[in-house]
Amino acid sequence: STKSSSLRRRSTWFGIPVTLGVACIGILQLYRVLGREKGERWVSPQPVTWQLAGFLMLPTRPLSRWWGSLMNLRLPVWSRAPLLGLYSQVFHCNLEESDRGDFKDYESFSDLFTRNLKEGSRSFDEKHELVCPCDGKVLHFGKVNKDNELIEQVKGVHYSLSAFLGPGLLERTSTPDPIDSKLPHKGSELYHVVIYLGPGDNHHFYSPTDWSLNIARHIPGELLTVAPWAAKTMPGLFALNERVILAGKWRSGFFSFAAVGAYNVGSIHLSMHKDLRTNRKGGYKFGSYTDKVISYKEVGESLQATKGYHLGHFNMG
Amino acid sequence: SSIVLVFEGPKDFKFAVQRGESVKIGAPLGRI
Repeated sequence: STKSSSLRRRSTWFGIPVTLGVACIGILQLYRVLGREKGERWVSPQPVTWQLAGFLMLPTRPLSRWWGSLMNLRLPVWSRAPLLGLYSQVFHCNLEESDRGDFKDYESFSDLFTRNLKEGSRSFDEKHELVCPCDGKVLHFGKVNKDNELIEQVKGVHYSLSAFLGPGLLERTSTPDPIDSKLPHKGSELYHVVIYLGPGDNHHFYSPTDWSLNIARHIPGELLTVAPWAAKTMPGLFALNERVILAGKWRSGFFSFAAVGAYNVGSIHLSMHKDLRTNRKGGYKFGSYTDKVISYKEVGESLQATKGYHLGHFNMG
Repeated sequence: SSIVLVFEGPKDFKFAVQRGESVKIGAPLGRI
């Protein structure tokens, strides 16, 4: 009887890894079928690796919304210094440069996460045409491979430009001449840079140059972590996550600025797109996106976003 | 979360940062 009970125990345990494995294969197949069915190159991002399939099994969007509600809870004043102080210590938040230096002035973790900078605590370099749009760590930068339009998220791990920007964005922001929309134009190159914002960084972002905005595109998607270790192990990661892309033109041609959400940081707010809502309930249709043409009333007559113009911020949830 | 810039630039565009470098808002990122 002991033999049969240990056998029963093993068979019970055995069922769990088998179920997970089958679910993983199901996810892999789902992405292949959806990509093939839609028939649109941009919908089927890079091959889905095991790590990615495993992550995709997690309900990251509802978890992110739940996390946001928790982080939004109003903290009793006596608990703010110990709790927010601990968060600041663990994630190296710099409160000296924030508009409120005392933990008691922050009602919740979210309030601390979306803290504003103190006036004058940053200057926008005049000598360089392109400046950093946010605080963070430079994950990667360089030229976009012209032949296969692949962008490196980190050395050697790619995602596809068309999968990232979505269909027709280049055309909609280049001059009406269809030939013109083939980028890069003669004599130019396409460049990219990825800046990762850690939990302790200030989560507001600003215009990195003087440019005219045409389109704000919201592509709902997953909310997987974009931490450096994930960018190394999950190809196509940036083309999977929920993101908001501003596209337009700067002095050298096409220019796009993308705020990419992540696990627990599913909220992206744009100053010139007040009704934008990300990580909404009710899921999203795979491969869907929403475009909004930026009009004068949001950005002003010239549609110019000058260097340092406040474009928006991330939030938890 | 991350910010990704994809843009057209001249062949001699130069980045002013290193991979893995911590950056602050407004610091030099590249020059034409």
